[in-house]
Amino acid sequence: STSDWGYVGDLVEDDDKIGLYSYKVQSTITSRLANTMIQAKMVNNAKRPQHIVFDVQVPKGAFIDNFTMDINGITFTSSIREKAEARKMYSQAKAKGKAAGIVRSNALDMENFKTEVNVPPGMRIQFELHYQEMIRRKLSSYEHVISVKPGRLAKHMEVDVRIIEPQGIRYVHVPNSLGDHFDGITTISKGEKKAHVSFKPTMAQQRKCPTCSSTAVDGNFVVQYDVNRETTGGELEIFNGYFIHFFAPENLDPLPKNILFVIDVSGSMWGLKMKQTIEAMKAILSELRAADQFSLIDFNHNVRCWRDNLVSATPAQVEDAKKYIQAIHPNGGTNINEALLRATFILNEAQNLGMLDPNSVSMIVLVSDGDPTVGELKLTTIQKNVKQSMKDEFSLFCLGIGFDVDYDFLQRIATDNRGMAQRVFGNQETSAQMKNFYNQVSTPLLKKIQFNYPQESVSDVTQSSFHNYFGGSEIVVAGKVDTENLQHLESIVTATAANAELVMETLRDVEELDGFMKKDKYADPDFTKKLWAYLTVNQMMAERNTAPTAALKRNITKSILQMSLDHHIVTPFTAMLIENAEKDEIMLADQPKDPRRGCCPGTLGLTPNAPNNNKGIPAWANVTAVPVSFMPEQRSPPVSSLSINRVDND
Amino acid sequence: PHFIIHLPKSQKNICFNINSEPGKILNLVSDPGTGVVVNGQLIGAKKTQNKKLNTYFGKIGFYFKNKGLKVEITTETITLKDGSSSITLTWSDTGHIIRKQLLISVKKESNVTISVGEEMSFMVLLHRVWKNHPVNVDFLGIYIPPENQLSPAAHGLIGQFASEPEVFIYQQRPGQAPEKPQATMEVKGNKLTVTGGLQKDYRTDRVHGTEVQCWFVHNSGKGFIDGHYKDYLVPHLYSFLKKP
Repeated sequence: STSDWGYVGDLVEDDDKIGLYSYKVQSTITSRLANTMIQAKMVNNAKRPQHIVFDVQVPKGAFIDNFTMDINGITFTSSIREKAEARKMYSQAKAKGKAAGIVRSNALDMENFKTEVNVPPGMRIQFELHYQEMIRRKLSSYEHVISVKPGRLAKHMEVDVRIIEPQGIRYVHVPNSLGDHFDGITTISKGEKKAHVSFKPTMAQQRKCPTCSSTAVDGNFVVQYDVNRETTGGELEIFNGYFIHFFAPENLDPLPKNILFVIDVSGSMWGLKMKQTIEAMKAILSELRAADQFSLIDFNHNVRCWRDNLVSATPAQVEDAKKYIQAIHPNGGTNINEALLRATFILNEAQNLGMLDPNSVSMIVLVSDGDPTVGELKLTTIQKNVKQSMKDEFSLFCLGIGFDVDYDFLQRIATDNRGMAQRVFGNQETSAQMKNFYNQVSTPLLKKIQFNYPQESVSDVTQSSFHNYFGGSEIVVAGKVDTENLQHLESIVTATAANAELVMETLRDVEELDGFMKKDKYADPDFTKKLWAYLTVNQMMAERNTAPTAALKRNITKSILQMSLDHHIVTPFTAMLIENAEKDEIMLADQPKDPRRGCCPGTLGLTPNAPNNNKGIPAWANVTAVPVSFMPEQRSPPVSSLSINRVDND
Repeated sequence: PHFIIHLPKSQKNICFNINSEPGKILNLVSDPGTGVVVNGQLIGAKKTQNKKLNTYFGKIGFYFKNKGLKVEITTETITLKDGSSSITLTWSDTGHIIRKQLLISVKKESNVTISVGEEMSFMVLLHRVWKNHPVNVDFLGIYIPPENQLSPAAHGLIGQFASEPEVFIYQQRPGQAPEKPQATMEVKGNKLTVTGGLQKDYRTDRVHGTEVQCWFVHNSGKGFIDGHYKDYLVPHLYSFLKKP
């Protein structure tokens, strides 16, 4: 509530006379489930009413589950509704001039959540956003990224992260990502299973310079950690009727891989993108192991192969491939279909000729920065062609550079073919991002991984068979478990490792975690349920993406919707309604789509057809989606890299 | 380490101790016929007691030459090596590794069984001690069933008993203590004085063990084993025993 603030008289104000009383980020990670709250308390000390902006960034893939707003004691609370229903309510309110949207937009690997409220002089406003996300293990660590951009000096500034990991915490590291300015301000305390990270700069420490009135706090606060891993069979955590199985074995030799790099060298790659791609490829080629086989395909409107077949990654071949890639000059169109079909042909032929080690892992890595412009242009046909030509034991990984590429499409063909996709941004760091992605898939340790649980005791198990397990990552399986009638839960994981078959058994007392969880006041007692919901919804969304029939798609949509409503999470099929107690003022927050599909590319400021939501809304709560920014300049991301998804014309 | 040799035909158990230096590797089985080697590397207690440093098996190596497979078991991990590749499980795992009809079964914090088809099996037991114990350390025990189909060429501290020697024990008489009678044992052409006593088999009760009545051969099994115990020291964990 805005009524319980302390003394607000000594706030530092910019010219706009808006004071930031406090800016707090509180995050609690319970067994990889992060619950984050961002709260801003502001006051309008000007003699006129003005817009106050709450603009925060939420990691992509996080589920927003609550947003509240308090304007001088009048509270707006949120609820998750089916999208059509939410929009109907929103339209009705809008017709009465009592509604406004919250703008959510995509930006790099974060998503913006922004709202503006017109606040009368002397009034206080408090925003509070809650979201949850599952922290995925990448390159042997969990990384929790919190965007901290208060925009101005805050009287009370605090980022507080608590980590509770029943498996035990191996290390906690907080890189100095906010800059040298904040050296030594972060405190880390680490116990066996709990850790606490606190960043609490004073107002003087926040200042860019001793006499500056602007804040130096602007960036990502990053917490990295890993957990102890004693067993190869993974960790079974059972609590409140759900189980989570974390599987990340180490001490295994890598499986040999057969890898085909398919690189877009069309004209659009010219310049920095190509330079960075060449740099990354040279580093990637150097890291191939002697047991690996590889080849390179570069394509524009034509498709060329460095070698027509897979060759062993000997130092001489690697050097030759590096010379080849160095000599590439991008030009021409983009024939993705032909390039991918050529790659699958090479893999198929190698397999037919018995040249692939039965224990090896075969994969294609596609690097592209744009849509097809030559040959087959229809994305669904390309998807179908690739799926038909890819054997079950091959996987496809896609790297989409920049925003001119249809990332949804890359994600679809990757998941359709047992792989994954990642967007990299066409900037100075492209090379590092590409290498980073490659490193995630460069060390296959296991293949054909199957998780088994006693059927009579578990239900609603998430995906339980996996094509590959890569070193440094983690497989997570969840399900419901009948803890009432069960004392122990057993799992048996089978997998193929380099030169051996593995069968791993894990047995856990279903009440083992109870004592630990009940003792910790910060631990989220619903973490198993939320992780299960998170995995299930994501899995259903992936299934929906590749569903072959409309009927199946509809059924999956229905299930996703039900899950979203049951678990209070915003998905593409739901929206969050924010209402005041009287329910006569409504805001709507939809989930944004991929920027390529956004409605209004390149528009962040006023749009000519923007509805005038202000009309009729009382001055004390004049909620508007029109982003008239009163925040410092650096808060707005570059217009060209963004598109926004406005509810009015979504 | 202490050895208990069960002789099925004569239904007798013969025991002996071998105390060498930490780091030394003792050959337990060396069978050029089947290509199987089992060696044990010694570790020492944390400190001496009564001016004596006890040694235990801290690492056991199995080499199945015909399959090209090696298994290394320490008090921390269990590793299968096949050429340059390897797979490691820890004693916190329960699981199986299957490779070329070799099955390694790990029972969490308890034992590892290595089976080669129907022909052979070995069991390694983990003995964990309190980690802050001033003297004792974790160690391993190994159990080799007499039914294992080793070839007549098998040798080693245990392997040599795959072909059971004739053993006569007679003239049982009171010893220094009533529970430790003495007797005369004739074996391999040697006449030895042996002491009756108890040793422990930990297969069924890993904590307290089950007492086994046996005849103890003094001086590191001298006279019962072929040659001297030092003849069984090998340079590497996977070395075959060289014939003298």
